[in-house]
Order: sequence, then C-alpha cells, then structure tokens
Amino acid sequence: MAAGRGGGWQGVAVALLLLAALTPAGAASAAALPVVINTWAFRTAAETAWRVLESGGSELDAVEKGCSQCEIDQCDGSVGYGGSPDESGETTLDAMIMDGNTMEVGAVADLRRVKNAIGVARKVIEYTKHTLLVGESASLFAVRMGFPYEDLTTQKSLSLYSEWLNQNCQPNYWKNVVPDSSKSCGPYKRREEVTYREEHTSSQRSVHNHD
Amino acid sequence: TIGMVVIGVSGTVASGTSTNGAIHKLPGRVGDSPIAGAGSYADSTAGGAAATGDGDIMMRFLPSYQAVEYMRMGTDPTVACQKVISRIQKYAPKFFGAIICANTTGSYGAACNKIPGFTQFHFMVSSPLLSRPTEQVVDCI
Repeated sequence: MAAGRGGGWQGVAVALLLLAALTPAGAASAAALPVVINTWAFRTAAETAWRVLESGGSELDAVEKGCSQCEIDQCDGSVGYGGSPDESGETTLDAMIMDGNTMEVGAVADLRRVKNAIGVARKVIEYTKHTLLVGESASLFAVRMGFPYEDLTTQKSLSLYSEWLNQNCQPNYWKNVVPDSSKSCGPYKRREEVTYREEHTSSQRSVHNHD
Repeated sequence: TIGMVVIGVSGTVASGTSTNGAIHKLPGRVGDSPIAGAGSYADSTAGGAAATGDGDIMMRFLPSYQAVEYMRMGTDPTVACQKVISRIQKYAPKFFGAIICANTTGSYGAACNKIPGFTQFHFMVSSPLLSRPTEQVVDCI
C-alpha cells in the first residue's frame, strides 16, 4: 500500500532513469555496437567476421566465418590443419560455437581428418540436440553433414613431429612413468610410486603453442 | 587458437573458438577450447568472453563463464578479465593465458598473466568507433 502511494520521489526517480537512458552515454554505447573481438592479432579472421556482419549475417555467422578463416589461414600454426601434431604425429581439431540468445552450444573435440572444425560445431547446434561430439564419431558426423575427409598432415606438421622424435620426445606431458619421460620416448608404463606434485609451469606453452 | 566474441547491434552475443590444441599432446587430449564456459561463453543478457593459453590449466577455472558472470554483476570488461586471471594466478602463478571480454553495451577489455616471454597480449577489435579491424595490446598482470 505504502509503495503504491509512493508519492513524488518515485516518479522523479523513474523520470531520471528514463532520462539517463537517453543521455549521450547511452547513445555512445549504441554507437559502439556491433563489436567483434578476437584473441591474438589474427587480422583476416577479424576482417572476415566484420564483413559478415556488414553484409547482414548473424552474430553466429560472423563467429563461424571468422574462425573458419583462421582455420584456412592456419593462424599462427595453432589453428586448423597442419599444426600441433600429437604424440602420434596426427593433427586433431577442437572447436565450439555458442548462441548467447538460446544458450545453445555446438562443439567438437579430437576431430580427425576434417578441416572446418567450427563449421562442424555449428552443425551440432543446427542438426542435433547434443552439445559436444568427439573423436572418430565426430568425424563421422561431419561427413554425414557434408564435410569432406581430408588429410590434416602437412610437411610442416611432419617436420615438427620428426624434430620432436629426434629430441627424445621432448617436451611431453607425461609424469610418474617409466622410462623417465623427461629423458626418453615411450611407450611408458606407470611408475609404482606416484608423486602428487602439480608443476604449474608454462615451459611447454608459448605464443605459438596454445589452446 | 582463436577465440572470438561478436555482439550485434541489438546486443545479441555469440562466441566461438577453434584450435589444433597443444603440440605433442597425448592422443585424445582435449583442452579448454571446445568446453562451454572454458574456451568461450556467450550470454546475451550480459556479454561474452573467450580464453586462450594453457588449456589444461585454464579449463579447470571456467574463465569465460566467470568473466561473463562478473560482467553480469556490472563489472567493467577489463576488470572482469583481470579478476579471472587473478583467480587462476592464485593456484598457478606461472600459467600461460589470456582472456578477452565484451559486454552488451560494446565495452570490451582483455587481460593476461605475465610470465617470462609473455608480457603483453595482442587482440583484434572491430567496431563502428574504429575505422577498421584494429590490433590492440594489453600489458599482462
């Protein structure tokens, strides 16, 4: 009841709120949109995403095409085919895309032999009720969605793999195994005595080796 | 890895990532990139964020989700990014990582963890206030 009889000050407050919404600050915010922001200095990805928005594409389209451009460009060697070979020498891809209106997510992980990972992730949103597909099954899904099987290996990735083998598989991500993973290649077996020590070092990660 | 956040004129938010992961990883290893809330997160009622770096560490903290939640509470995007990095620093002071954040009004920011060899983080921004996609740099904390 008292709230209903709020008197003049609530009315003034409402008027001030409405006024605030019309201030230059509000206008400035509107002028700041749309915005595209991406990690690292991947210019062609940014340009592609911006162009998609300018041509009337959706925000999801912009994200998909922008990141797809990076996959094509093999940005930094850390995106797309021919980079970051795993211990067996194979390049595998991870990607996700998220719609902030519906909170839907499409993602693929450990995707093999398909180049356009974020394109496949988009198809997870569009054609399934799932969120994340992984491994060979994700690749099979991709083929069903019309993506071609392609070899993700390049001379560059082969070279990176060969160098790593020649350096006794250093660095690697094993611990508590025999033979000593800091000196030798595998195959490794678990060491009986496990050391619960997390080394929060970043020696293996760099601007060219990152998620 | 690329992480991207796009916010449309109506405030609609979308985000995404794509990567080939860590070099010489164990077969089957998956990092933060395809994990919602870790690699990226988008919520049109608040904003979006995307992370990059050591996914094995970062994915444990859901940094993108956390940054969006900070922005939902009204935190400036730059500060939201910094708070996320600080949370990880407490457990992994030497981790390699960075994050970008943007809210639904078009404000944006970034932050990274300062370690030897990584003292600045470069990212790209496109908006009507910039004549073209522009490279920006932030000093790591």
